[in-house]
Amino acid sequence: SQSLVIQNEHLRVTFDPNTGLLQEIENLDRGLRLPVSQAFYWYNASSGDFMHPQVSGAYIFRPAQTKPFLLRHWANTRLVKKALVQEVHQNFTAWCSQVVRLYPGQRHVELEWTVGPVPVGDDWGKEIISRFDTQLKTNGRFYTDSNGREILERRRNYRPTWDLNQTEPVAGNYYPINSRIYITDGQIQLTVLTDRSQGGSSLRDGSLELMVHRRLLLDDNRGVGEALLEPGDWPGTGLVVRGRHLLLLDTVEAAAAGHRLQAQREALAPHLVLAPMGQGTPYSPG
Amino acid sequence: QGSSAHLRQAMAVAQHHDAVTGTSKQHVADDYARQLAAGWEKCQVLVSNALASLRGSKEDFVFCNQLNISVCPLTQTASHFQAVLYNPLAWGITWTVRLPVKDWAYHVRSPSGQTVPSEVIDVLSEGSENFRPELIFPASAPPLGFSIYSVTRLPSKTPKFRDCCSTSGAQRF
Repeated sequence: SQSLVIQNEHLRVTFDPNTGLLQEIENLDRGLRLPVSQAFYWYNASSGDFMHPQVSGAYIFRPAQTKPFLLRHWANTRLVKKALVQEVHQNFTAWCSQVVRLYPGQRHVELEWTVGPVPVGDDWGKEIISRFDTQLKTNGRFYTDSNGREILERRRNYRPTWDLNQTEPVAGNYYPINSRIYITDGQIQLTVLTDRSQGGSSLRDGSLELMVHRRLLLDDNRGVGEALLEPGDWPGTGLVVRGRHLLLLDTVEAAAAGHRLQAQREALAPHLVLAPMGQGTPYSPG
Repeated sequence: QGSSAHLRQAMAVAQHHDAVTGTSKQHVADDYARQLAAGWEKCQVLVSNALASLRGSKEDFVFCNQLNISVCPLTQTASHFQAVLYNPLAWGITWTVRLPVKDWAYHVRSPSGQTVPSEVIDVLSEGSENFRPELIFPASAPPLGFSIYSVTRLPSKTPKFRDCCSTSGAQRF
């Protein structure tokens, strides 16, 4: 039960030795420590009920219950510690794994998740989320970006321009995330950068979640005329999706500079072109 | 002759809300992806021509679009290859390059001929019989510019051990 820790000059990431799940992030430069647990959950997609026939589909996210199912309480882990990278490979199930990674000099924790093919043999559509839980007192507020530029404050079960009668406690609090979502208690800020647009929310104080994959079985009656099933390539067992979430822990004062520059590096990441060696021929535009 | 017109056209078509939000029938979504892929294919010729004229030498440039699943036929077979890192940002960056390779020891040289520290790790999860070696090295590129790293395979033996500490939360749990 030795503790599972990866670190570089700026960050230390600790995992629960019994479950293999993320347990704490430490910003060594600022002396900040934040207990953070992260796991994958799934919402059972609604197939309509006696109150409302509305089904969860391509246009409409509507989970059947407000409480998502935890994918697994623990993960098989493998620790890789090298000079140029430290990473913990987490295997949750046959269709969900993640690598938590730190490179030297990096000021964010990289979580590379791989989800799919989502099994639907039980006739339940599933909407998979990655959820981060902390003790931060966020007072019902969280922050999401709009196209990577403006940051909007969101308040649970509230709309700034009309009196909201909240009928969907989960979906009614989901917002589009183009590049980042963050929560703060006024001192410490936890930011998650995404590498693509996702749905996200903070449904409890100190918690934030991002939807990484969906596999549905029914049409939501908005015109598509088919379920969001995404069979993927042959044999059509379902799309496998891989992406990355970057975690930044900082003081509120310093957080913006950190996530804005990192988001630029993420959106305009360098491009790699390869070539065999020694086969070049001189070439001048003339 | 490369052209970005195809990608521009595909991006224009993909402004439709169905493409942005994924609310189209499957075959329409597949066609959006097909158009974007065809557009990117044409752009690769354009980028190769640009690199050739900027470098003053024409290479058989290869774009590995599946590096996110550790697939790149060139680096997984060649003993010598070049890695060109283009930086679109207006400021210099350092980046950790990860490339699937076929062996366990490589020599990486920077644009100035210096040796760059590099390592090969096995990316497959435990329990899998075959290995999936991946070369890692830190690289940097100037603002709106590119750097060329040369990679040479060294004679090596498959490591006697896998990376340390295969711990199974489940078993201990």
